Amino acid sequence: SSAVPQARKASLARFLEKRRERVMNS
Amino acid sequence: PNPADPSKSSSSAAATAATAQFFNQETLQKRLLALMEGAQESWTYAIFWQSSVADYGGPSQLGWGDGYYKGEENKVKRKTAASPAEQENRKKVLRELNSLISGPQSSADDAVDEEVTDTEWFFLISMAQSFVNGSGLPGQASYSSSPIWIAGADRLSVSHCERARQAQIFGIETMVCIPSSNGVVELGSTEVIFQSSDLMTKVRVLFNFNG
Repeated sequence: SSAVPQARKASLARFLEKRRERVMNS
Repeated sequence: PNPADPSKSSSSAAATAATAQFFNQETLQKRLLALMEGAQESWTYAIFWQSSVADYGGPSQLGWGDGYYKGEENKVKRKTAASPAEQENRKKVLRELNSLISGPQSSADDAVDEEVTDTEWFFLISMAQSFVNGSGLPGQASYSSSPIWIAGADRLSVSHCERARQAQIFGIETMVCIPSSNGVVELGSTEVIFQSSDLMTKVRVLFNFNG
């Protein structure tokens, strides 16, 4: 299903964004 | 759908659409967030493994639905499983993934060059995993319709499930898989957390899409 790669991409984007925030705040 | 009975067919389609609505990433992320933030325990990450039936009526499998990485509460720097070469490899992969998501110019982002922790890496590689027909810890929980709770690095390291052993190598000390409607909720922590009925209840409330 094409929904799974889309789900991974959305999760990855969110993970990278949160990681950026964590690094900025550390 | 039964073609001889249009009313059944349309109600089935409506039910499918309603289920799909529950499974969109927005609601999954909110449910995972509610689970993590509402828990008394300190969980490092939560993943929803979504069940799907393979084409041509093959066996069902669990694939990535969504995940929430919270990170480690305990800021004491733990010993990493990564050699310097492995750490460089992780950063390289992260740079490539960052370019894929945000475009090539973002590869200069300072955050990408920050050390990739073991639990971050474990969460990232989880995105590429799937579990067929009762395999792996999530697959077993789904197949048996029973939660699996493994607390303690020693217990994870002797698990017959490769994912559990892999988790322990990357610093996870507790791994839990709780079956729910159309999937399995997995939680991991770098702390030893013993079984909690409160968490089971929260998962059932938040992820029981069929009411």
